[in-house]
Amino acid sequence: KIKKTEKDEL
Amino acid sequence: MNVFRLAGDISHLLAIIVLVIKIWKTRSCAGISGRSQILFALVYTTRYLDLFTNFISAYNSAMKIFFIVASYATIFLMYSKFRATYDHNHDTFRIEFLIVPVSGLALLVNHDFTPLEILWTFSIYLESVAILPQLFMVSKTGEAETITSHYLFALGSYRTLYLFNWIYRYYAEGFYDLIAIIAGLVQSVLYCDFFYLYITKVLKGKRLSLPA
Repeated sequence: KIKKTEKDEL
Repeated sequence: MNVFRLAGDISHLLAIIVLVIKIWKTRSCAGISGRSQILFALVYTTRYLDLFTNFISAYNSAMKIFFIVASYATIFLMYSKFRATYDHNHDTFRIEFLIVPVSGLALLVNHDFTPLEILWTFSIYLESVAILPQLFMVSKTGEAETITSHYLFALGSYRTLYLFNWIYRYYAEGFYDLIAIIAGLVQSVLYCDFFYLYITKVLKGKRLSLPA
């Protein structure tokens, strides 16, 4: 699962 | 940050700047779909709510703020300052046909059933189809100004470059996000027809016009 903190893209 | 990601971001930034400058310099928003611009403002607003909860980098925050501000500025220019030039007769795509299914899909298929995560998912799905009113408008009028086609090319290239970024990140970091990848694929496919016309016509110095 992708953690919110990993959302470094725009 | 890899070269594909950076090129994608620059392309995205250029697209937005080209659009604002086009409207400002020509004092006209003719040929631009206000409905697509409303969808993009909704995309940035729902995706970048994490500006308040999560700091990644100054670059990341600055870009997010720029995208949000520029999208609302574009809407202001279209619906207020240069309203008289807005071509609403040709901008007739029903955006609720996109917003309703995309909302349903975001509630059903997401990484986590939390408000921020659902809004992020909604924005990813909505972005993939947000250009449809604009493409519909181009097909309805059968043509686009050259500057508008540059805008569309930069905006379409951005997500296609992100696809290469995701391939790179999968191999280099083991990172992948299926929601973003599938939506990015859909988004890129929607531009294929336009890319073809752009390469075969606009890059050869001709105006973008569709065969009757």
